[in-house]
Amino acid sequence: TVGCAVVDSDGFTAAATSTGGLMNKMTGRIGDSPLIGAGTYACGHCAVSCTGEGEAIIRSTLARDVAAVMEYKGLPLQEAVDFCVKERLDEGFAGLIAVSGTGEVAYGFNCTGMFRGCATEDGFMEVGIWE
Amino acid sequence: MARWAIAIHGGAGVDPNLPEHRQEEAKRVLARCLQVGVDLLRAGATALDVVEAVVRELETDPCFNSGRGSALTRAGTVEMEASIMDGRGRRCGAVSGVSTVKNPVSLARRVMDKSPHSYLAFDGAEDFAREQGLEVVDNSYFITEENIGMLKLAKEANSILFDYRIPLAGADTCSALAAATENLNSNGMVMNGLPISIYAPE
Repeated sequence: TVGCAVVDSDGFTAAATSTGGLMNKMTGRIGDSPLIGAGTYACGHCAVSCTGEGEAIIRSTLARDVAAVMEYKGLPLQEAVDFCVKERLDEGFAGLIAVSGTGEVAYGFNCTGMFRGCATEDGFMEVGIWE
Repeated sequence: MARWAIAIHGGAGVDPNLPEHRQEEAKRVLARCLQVGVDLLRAGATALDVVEAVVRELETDPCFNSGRGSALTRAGTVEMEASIMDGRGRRCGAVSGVSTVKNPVSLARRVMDKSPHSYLAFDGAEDFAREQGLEVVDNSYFITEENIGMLKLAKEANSILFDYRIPLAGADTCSALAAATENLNSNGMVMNGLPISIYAPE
């Protein structure tokens, strides 16, 4: 699975996710990536793209929950990401990347490593795999 | 003026023993795709155009599980899915079960922009791609030798692997993996009806 979350210079956000799914999956199986609110979400608060165990991400509506926690609990982006990865996945494994409408980037995962990269207008740029 | 920002991923759940050269290759692809997004943002592109362009780059490179290099179904075919969402007005588009469209994320965008729906799947999605003139290729374009090998491993172990590049940790042979799965089955540790050990994170 691959994904991207962006906020542009006008403060508008967008997110996209794309995947081949699971190796040896049943034909016809649908995972979290195409499900809006589970694998992908974008609104005024943030944009989110998720990856990992699709069934856990679907059950927890993980991408929408990051936005909801920002909206209703007033948490900033990284805290919202940490809360959702820690509290919403039950025994599932997943990771996500996110940007906020105010130009922050964040990511979180509860499994071994996540291929990720992020950059901000003030020059920060990072590519990583491990914690 | 707000400040732009971008984040990308290539999948979560990485084998701690992933060879160094594979890690470097993945980082190179991530850095290249990230730079595509940064250059577009510096040129004033909209968030929606940037996420589509960056995910297209990631789909086209066989390094990650999407587009070319996608995981295989138990039938040895590729069925891809993608979604896109515009934070401005919360518009969205999604596709599933796509097997010949070169860039599924662009088809998801067309569903959002050019159809009355937000989600099309299988034959309907394939027909719409042709109606919209999107580039289509033979299913074999998406299949790599490495994935054929990984599917064989998964079948021998009778398991579903989240990450098609890494066998489940601790099982260096398929029979060991099958035994572990049997054992867990008997212990009743399952999720969604499958032994929890199968769920090696992607």
